[in-house]
Amino acid sequence: YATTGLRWKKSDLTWSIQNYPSLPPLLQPNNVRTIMAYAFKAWSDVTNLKFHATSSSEQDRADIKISFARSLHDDGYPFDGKGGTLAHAFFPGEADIAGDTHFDDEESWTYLDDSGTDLFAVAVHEFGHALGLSHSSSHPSIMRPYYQGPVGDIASYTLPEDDRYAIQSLYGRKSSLSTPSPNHPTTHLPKPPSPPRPKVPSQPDPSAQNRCEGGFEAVANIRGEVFFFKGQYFWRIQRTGSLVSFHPALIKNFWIGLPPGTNKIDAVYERKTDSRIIFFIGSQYWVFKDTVAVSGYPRPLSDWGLISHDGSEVKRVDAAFVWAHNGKTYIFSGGEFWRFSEGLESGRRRPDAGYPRNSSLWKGAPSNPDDIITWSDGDAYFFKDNSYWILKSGGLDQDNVIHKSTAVDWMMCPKPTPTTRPTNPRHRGECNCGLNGA
Amino acid sequence: PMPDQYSRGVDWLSRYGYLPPPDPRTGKLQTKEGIERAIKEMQRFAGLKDTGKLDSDTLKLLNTPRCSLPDIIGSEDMLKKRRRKRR
Repeated sequence: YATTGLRWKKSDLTWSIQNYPSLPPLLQPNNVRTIMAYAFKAWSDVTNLKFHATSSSEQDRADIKISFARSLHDDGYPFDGKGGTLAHAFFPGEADIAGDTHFDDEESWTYLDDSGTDLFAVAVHEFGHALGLSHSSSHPSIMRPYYQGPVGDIASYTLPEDDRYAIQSLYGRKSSLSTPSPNHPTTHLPKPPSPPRPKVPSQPDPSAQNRCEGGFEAVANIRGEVFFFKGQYFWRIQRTGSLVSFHPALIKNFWIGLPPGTNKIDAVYERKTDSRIIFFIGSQYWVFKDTVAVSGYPRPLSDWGLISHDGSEVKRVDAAFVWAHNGKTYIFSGGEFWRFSEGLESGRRRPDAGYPRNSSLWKGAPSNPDDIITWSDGDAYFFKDNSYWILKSGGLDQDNVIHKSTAVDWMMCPKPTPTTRPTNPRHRGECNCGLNGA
Repeated sequence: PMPDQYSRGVDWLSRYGYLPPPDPRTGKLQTKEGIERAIKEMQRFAGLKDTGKLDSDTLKLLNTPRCSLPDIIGSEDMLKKRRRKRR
């Protein structure tokens, strides 16, 4: 552990909450107060420190003032929106700001629920700073600088050994003979709140559970974020790689103008020329300006002039993306692909000469991908089932394209437990290997 | 890593105390060796293999949500805080 050398010169400390989270799931003020009280208790359980919540009239005089703030908030540590930095606290001292603890109000604060950031875990960490502790490299330690997820039941939480030693090095061990003061909050802490429940609990939402199962029908890089579409829902991943929420959003609530009952999107891409977003569903396509469909759509897929080698007209698109390597738009369907040099035209268009070509030209990637995006440094990412393949920028003919797990790398799912590999790879159905049987 | 990742990495290392902040008076550049040392220190602190390179595990960690306070707090940081408090 590491300490700053700064400590409170008193053992009775007061705290107050200046404001409350403003983003969903909107923890109720009484729940926030309870979570904070238990987070202080984690430190007072092992020392003789005592923490008291101030009355509302004295909240500005508290030693540790807790607030939820956004972006620049006049302390030299601006917040950066969802993800990134979560919170900070000032070390003990005589200054007015000493001990103050700020949480980024643009996080989805929650508890015992993996849909957001666990307020209790972060509060315990930040109060460690407010009491004089620095970041620890030890594992396990609540003072590790990185968010480590929920820490479980707040009423039974105890500090890891490293943190216990750290705080006791500053304030000593809890004296077993000490008598709690009458207003010691640990004697009348309220019952811990229950984890928040969905507001519309009519039916269990199966799609909320199967983020880790893959099978995304469409994947698109839109304005630098990656959208994974599945059924009626989509998940969204920020530029930083952070999943906005483990819970999916309803497509119809975000993308306004798709037909009611839309339960499968074949492919989506953002047009390079004008940043319009194109949705392919069955034999039609829609053009969106931002999140609203442009009038005049849907139009028939036949506008695109997608004629297969056998002369038949394509009835459905598998994948669509703009390849950063050359700025061209590619449409995949039935093992073939077409290239377009798009302008600002609407209505009928024609693929570049010489197309379609066989999808197998994209060596190492599945020939019938669910969808494709350009991501990172211009590489092409092919998605299929629960895997993805990266074709390095500009490369069609690459050896050893290794597939990776969409669930683990994109959806923040745990790595699967290794299973015993079948000794005979010809046992189809038992094979645990990649899609292309490598 | 691409240049963008590299500059973001250097920014991250400065922000969390592994590299001295750039000096606006001299515009002094960080040295390649200094950056490698800082990456190694960050990797050791985080429990990663200390390769000194912005490898995939390190880049992933750079994108992990975290506390805003630096991991390495030098005397410079403490002085800065006191000055800020006085203002």
